[in-house]
Amino acid sequence: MNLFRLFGDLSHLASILILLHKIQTTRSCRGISFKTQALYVTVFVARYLDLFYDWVSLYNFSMKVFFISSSIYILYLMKVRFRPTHDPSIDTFRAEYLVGPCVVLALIFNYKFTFPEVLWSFSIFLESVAILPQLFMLQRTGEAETITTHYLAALGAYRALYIPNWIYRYFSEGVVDPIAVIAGLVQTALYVDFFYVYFTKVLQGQKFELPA
Amino acid sequence: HTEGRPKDEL
Repeated sequence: MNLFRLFGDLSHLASILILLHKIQTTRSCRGISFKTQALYVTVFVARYLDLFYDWVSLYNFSMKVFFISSSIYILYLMKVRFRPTHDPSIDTFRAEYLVGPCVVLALIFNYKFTFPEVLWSFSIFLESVAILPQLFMLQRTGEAETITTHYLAALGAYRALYIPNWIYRYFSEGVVDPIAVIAGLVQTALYVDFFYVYFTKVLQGQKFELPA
Repeated sequence: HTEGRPKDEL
């Protein structure tokens, strides 16, 4: 474990806690894409099912359990508990256009042609683009609640922090994971526009608003 | 270097 990865994981953890806090305190899931959240459940379930047969560490195990359970809980909050506050008419990105290509990519690019390894590759590819319905929604509405932007910033920072972690591991352990690295670069790049507005507006105390 | 995925990453 190095600090980049630790802070990356903590940032990921923080993003989910911020999202839960937003939903609970405003009693609303306005501005949150259900499709993106559903894709995250798919990502976590596909990647972390190994927690039942591969023991790594207590840290690794607890994080996996937390990510799977919290993401399912968020779906419950959106679909059942605060259902009236979710507006599917602005959450229009076609998620199947993301899932299909990721299945194909996972079948081609994987470290071993076995079910768990293909599933792992799939989860890495899907994670890299899972934020698109959310960003698309943001683009459509042109503005976001500040708390939602903090959620997105923490989520974007997580994969960005994994990049120095991979560089560090390349030099200290000699390992390189090209699938995760390429997908991680794509994932981080998707946040560039968002981060620009976040740093120039939200962190200066202004509202998150996209130029018309 | 070796290529592959470190199993300890999340």
